[in-house]
Amino acid sequence: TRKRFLQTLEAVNRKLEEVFPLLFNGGSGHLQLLTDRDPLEAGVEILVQPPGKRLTSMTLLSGGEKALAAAALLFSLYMIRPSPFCILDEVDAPLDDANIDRFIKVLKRISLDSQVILITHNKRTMETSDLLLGVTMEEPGISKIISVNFQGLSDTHEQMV
Amino acid sequence: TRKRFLQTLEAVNRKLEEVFPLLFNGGSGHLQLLTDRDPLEAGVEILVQPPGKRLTSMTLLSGGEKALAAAALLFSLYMIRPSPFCILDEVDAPLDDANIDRFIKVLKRISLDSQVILITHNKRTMETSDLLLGVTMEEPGISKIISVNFQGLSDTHEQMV
Amino acid sequence: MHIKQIELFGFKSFVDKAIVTFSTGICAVVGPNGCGKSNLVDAVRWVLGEQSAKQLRGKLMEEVIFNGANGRPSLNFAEVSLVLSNEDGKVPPPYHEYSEIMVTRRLFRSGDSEYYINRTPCRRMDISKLFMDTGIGHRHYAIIEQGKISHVVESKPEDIRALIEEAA
Amino acid sequence: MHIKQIELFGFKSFVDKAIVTFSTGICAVVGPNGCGKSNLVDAVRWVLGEQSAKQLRGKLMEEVIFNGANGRPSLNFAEVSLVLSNEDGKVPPPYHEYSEIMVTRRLFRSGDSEYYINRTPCRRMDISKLFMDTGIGHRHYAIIEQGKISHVVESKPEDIRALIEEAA
Ligand SMILES: Nc1ncnc2c1ncn2[C@@H]1O[C@H](COP(=O)(O)OP(=O)(O)OP(=O)(O)O)[C@@H](O)[C@H]1O
Ligand SMILES: Nc1ncnc2c1ncn2[C@@H]1O[C@H](COP(=O)(O)OP(=O)(O)OP(=O)(O)O)[C@@H](O)[C@H]1O
Ligand SMILES: [Mg+2]
Ligand SMILES: [Mg+2]
Repeated sequence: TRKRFLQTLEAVNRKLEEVFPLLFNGGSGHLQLLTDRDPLEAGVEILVQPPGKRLTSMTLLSGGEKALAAAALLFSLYMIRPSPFCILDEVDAPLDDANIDRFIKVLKRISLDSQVILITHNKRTMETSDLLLGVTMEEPGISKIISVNFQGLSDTHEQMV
Repeated sequence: TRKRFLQTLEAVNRKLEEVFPLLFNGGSGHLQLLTDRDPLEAGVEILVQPPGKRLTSMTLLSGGEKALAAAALLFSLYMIRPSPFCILDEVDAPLDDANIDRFIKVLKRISLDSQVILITHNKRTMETSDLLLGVTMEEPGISKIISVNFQGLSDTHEQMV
Repeated sequence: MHIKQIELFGFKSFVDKAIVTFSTGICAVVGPNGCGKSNLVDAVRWVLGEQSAKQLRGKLMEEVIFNGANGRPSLNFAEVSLVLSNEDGKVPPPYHEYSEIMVTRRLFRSGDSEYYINRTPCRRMDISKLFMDTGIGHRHYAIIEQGKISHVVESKPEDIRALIEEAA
Repeated sequence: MHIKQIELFGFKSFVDKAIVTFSTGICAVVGPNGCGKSNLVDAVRWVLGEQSAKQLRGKLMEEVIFNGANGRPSLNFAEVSLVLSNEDGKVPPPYHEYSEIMVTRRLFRSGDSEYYINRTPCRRMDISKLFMDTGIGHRHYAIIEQGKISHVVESKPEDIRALIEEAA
């Protein structure tokens, strides 16, 4: 229904305006309904402005900025309508250390309401998890699951790679 | 000319057969001319087999395996017909530490004949470079170049991020 | 309604039966390139009902069946079971009494498929109805594939609208 | 024939004149997300003659001109100069006597473009001929954009053939 869609858009937009500056350490992001059609069919545009920068088209953003802006949008959706679980495969790969720290902080908040399964190569991200699962291929081509504990984290990770 | 193309294909193929196992610590990779058309028009297929695994379609490979296989092909091209310079933007992002080490070793060889400009967030990669250039944005939205020396590497990198 | 366990047998690189146990909160999955982490994600999408082989990095759905490695012959079928917690009681009838639900999908090289809920044979549409009722079916934004995150913000306006509609 | 220097003025986030000096061997470019590293790569592609704004992450070519930030107004033109070494003497006449060659491209917001070789005005085709003769123009595999490496091995057979043809 049109009313429900517009209410959800408004809620996600307000959440995005709160979450974006947390991830980018400033700046602003919001969603805008295009006006070329009926609200029941019109598309939605995302507009972002990293701190201190001017609003430019999304395509000009850097690889890390695009990933972080996407995380802001996804986290806003998760907060408005939590999913029972969410699975993120190497979403932290393009982020630098400072952005990863802010990313993890907001993710921790999400994990209070949703299970978060995260695939990562990044040691900072691993350190904040509640559970660490290792996948290995001792026999080439054959995957095996091993549980990894935190004390053993750095050397297990060394062993695994 | 058909002869020249076939000679180049053969040379790149032989180089790929040498370089692939260096990057993957085993396994094999080669190029194959498709036979559905005249050699002047036929496409070229790349076939790879990470160590111990069976040959499967390229799409099933992991993110890191695809990047490493691409590096094997590119390095083979660079070795057969060096470019005066090559520019690689965050190609090490999907690779784990062990693969990065092998990647850097072969890249060192390439750098004897070509200038290599590498954009990276990875500390291991930074440590093997001959020159380190920093880009910063102290004033938001305004890029500035700073030279970075190796002693200052870890703290400058901390400062920069 | 979190994931308690995933069981894989013959699915991609998981030739030997593998049981992965998750907790609530943040579960990080780690390991070297090519060891099978994204294959785990493919397994979840597959058991949730993914119909497109391309979405699982294959050309044909048959490619999810273990096709051999290191002296091991290929297998004839692939099977994935997903065990979901129902501690919050959100699962609708007829399963609302269970404390956990197991959903299983099996594919044979012949092309035949089998589906089970709590080890009882059922039809594919029973599984998709179960997921629709619990909200899992609708939330495509809940699973983000490797390499895809940067593309989210460059999507067309109709695709961004679709994400909002999923949350509505 | 390596790159000795890149000079940027008004190109994307490089509003103030910036001179980047490279060495032979491996030069690593580092810095936080969004600071301008990939913009440097775009600058090289642009001065080498890139005609498609999309290849430089823009919709219009005008988007490479600095469009303002942090209290600084936008500029009216963008300029990039590439200084190439000719120590190995491989550059063809009429530039074979120089120890280095400077190639400059300038774009005004009006849409006008200017081109220079060693600070002497020339036509765009003089620059493209220079690059073709030295082999730089042909080697598209020499510049790998961010996020693009994994796609190389998934290219269509005709695209992989094109890479081999470039090396031939
Ligand atoms: N049907 C199959 N049978 C056997 N092996 C398979 C099958 N399908 C895929 N594989 C193998 O699984 C591997 C890919 O695994 P996956 O994508 O899970 O790796 P990953 O752990 O995510 O690695 P990365 O860190 O590089 O992303 C490939 O080597 C591929 O050949
Ligand atoms: N014409 C322009 N004027 C001003 N700023 C611009 C212009 N074009 C692009 N930018 C800015 O440049 C930034 C992108 O820079 P770049 O892609 O070089 O980052 P990066 O250092 O490669 O980062 P990452 O590590 O995330 O890949 C964006 O914030 C974008 O807004
Ligand atoms: Mg993966
Ligand atoms: Mg970049």
